[in-house]
Amino acid sequence: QEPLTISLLVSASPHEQKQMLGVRLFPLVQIIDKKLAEKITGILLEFDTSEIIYMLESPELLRTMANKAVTLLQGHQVQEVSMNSF
Amino acid sequence: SNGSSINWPPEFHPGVPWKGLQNIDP
Repeated sequence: QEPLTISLLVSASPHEQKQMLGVRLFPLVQIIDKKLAEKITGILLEFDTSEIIYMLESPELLRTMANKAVTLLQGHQVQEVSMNSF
Repeated sequence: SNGSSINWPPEFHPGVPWKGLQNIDP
């Protein structure tokens, strides 16, 4: 896997940037939560590119944000269950 | 507001092109 550089990122479209960042985020998120890694990575990719880069550089920040994503997911699932109960 | 939020969150799968938040309300 080629190293992620600023020049590589700026030469890519916003969509390609997210793809490149997602490829790097995913294995790290898998370490934190293997079961929900696809969804957590999806949530984290909604952040700005600069914030995602911070997450890639800081395992602590990544863990914090991943935990927040799990909380969001759980809230969303509760909401869906209550909607489906009607 | 059109019920598409049920598709949230978009899932990232390695090797699959990222589609992001298409047609999903914030």
